[in-house]
Amino acid sequence: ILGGKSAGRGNFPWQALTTIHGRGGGALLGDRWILTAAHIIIPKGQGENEVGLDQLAEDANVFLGHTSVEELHKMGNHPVRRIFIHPDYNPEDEYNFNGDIALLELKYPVTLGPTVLPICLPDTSNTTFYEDGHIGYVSGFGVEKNFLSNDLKYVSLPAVAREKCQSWLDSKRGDIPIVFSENMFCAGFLTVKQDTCQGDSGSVFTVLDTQSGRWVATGIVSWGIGCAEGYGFYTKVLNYLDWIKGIVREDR
Amino acid sequence: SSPVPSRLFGEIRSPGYPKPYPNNNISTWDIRVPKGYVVKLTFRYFDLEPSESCFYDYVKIKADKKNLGRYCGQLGSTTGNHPGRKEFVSKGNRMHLAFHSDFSNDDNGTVIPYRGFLAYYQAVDLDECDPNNAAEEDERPQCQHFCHNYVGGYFCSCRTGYQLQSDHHSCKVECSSELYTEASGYLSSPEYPQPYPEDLQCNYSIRLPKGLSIVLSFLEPFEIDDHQQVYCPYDQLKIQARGRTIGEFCGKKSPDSIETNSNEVDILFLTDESGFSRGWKIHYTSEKIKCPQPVPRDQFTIIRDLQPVYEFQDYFIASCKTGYKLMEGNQTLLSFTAVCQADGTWHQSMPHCEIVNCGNPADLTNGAFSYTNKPADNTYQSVITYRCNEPYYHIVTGAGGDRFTCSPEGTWMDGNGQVKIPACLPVCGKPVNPVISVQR
Repeated sequence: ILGGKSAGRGNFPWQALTTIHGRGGGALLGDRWILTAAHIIIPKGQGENEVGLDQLAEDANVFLGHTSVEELHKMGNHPVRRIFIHPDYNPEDEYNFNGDIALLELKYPVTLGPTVLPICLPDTSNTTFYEDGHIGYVSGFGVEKNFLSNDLKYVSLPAVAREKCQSWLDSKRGDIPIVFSENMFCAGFLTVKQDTCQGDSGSVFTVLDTQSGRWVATGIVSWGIGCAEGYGFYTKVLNYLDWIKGIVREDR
Repeated sequence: SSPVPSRLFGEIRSPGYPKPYPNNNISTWDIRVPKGYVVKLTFRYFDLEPSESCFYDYVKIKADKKNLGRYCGQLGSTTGNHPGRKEFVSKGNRMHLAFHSDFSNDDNGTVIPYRGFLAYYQAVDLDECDPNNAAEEDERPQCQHFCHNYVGGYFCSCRTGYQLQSDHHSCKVECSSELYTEASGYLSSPEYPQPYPEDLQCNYSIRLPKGLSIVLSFLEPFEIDDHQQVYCPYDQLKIQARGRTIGEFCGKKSPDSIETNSNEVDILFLTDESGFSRGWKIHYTSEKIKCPQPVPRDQFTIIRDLQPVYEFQDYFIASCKTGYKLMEGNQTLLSFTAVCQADGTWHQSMPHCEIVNCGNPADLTNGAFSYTNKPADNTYQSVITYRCNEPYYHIVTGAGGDRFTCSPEGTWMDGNGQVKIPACLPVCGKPVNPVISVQR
């Protein structure tokens, strides 16, 4: 997280630290699911995905319940039973992060408390969270000033209207065939140095739903061009609610 | 003389019947029927020359060494002695007929063709028991007690307490093994109410099916030799049940009714060589053995349809008030029935009722329960409330809510009778320490 602050304990109790192919983030859903980005499990350009999901589940580490990486490691990881990658995610298509969403099912439900609590999913009908300027918070253990953070940081970012994202992207991308799909949104600033960065992928972009008084995950840190050099791009959770609920519900 | 074969019936005809009989003829017949029968003879047809006192032609009948008559003549004739439809019955099992015709049958020079007679006889059972039938020479003595006639014979029997002797007629006191198996009956000293014989060793056994209790009632007169000072030194009436002596009686005061509580009773009557007491008579009846009134062991036990009296083969069902269960020792019973046994005891002892214990309520993951009632225990009607570890979890209950009661069935049930406990579902999006930026 660039330009952010250190999170206090209990600020983002849903935050998960994942280490699958390096560091990533995630968010607790319910008491046994981690919502994260597909590309932290199967990175782009990894070539033929010779390792099966079962093996990845076997190797994955998920930590919950603290803001310090060191403490998290001391507390021990939560083993993963199964991994669900969204079928639209295509690791071969390097510049297309469509469908960049995944679910990790923990082997054992976690016991909730002040430092471990799940994030809500947005209400299907509520699209105000994606309107231009709607403030959200993103937390993560990702890179800050070229170093992986040892502590959980967070930053407050506004969602940006699609056309702004699109025109900015058109000006930046040159001949990179990066895809900005309907299932994404962008947030952040053009000039202010506040953004998410590598290592934050999989963490969720949350907003406070003032109606319900609950924090909901509207996005998942997905990709960007550099860090704090413009907008960041997030998976639009609203478009994947059926997929998520289909998996999480089926398992209850 | 032609002996008639010993049959049960037959015909006897005059010589040449139905043609006129010959002159100068003497024919005799000996009729014999089996022992136990007598002969009964009648004339179907009778037509002999009539004469004063049947001097010329006649039939003579004899039985039991007696003359039964001399007959001749024609139906309606003024002279002679026509037998008509008369029945001739012997006392013994034999009868003798003799026919006699003289040298002629003419009347003033006219020969009359008298045709003689046709007689029919049959064996008729002799009722040896009818005193009027006792044939003098009958060598057989009369039955001493009871006579039982049957066709062709008779037999004797004796009063209870007596045994028919080898002569098949006389009865001697034999009461050493009298057996009574009817549900009720009478027994008495031999000759009652006449004085009982001496030197008796009578044993009357009453044997009824298990489960019946014999009750003895003494009838009047009750009279057994006794002594002023010494208790029953001469004659004794002993009553035993299952080998246990219930009482020994004598004297003139009949004992009260005795409920033996046993289906087997022996009555011994021992007499010495003298005495003129009239003896005793007992009317025994039987009733089902009674069992003690069932008494609950605690205030939670219910005896269904409690009866005032319980007898053999009766039963009672015990159950518990709602919320209590039947226990036999440490064993839980699904039901309890006790049957009154033949020995007047219940086939199993009364159970007790223990309050239903639902056991520890199911733990609620990420929650807990608390007892609403005091003392906090898991017995019937205890109430607990489930709570989740708020604010991290919120409770999801069935329609029956979060209060569970220990039910009579021994399970914790919610307000709708459901046993499924609530669930604690994660509360999402509610950090207890949300990030709040104060500075603006």
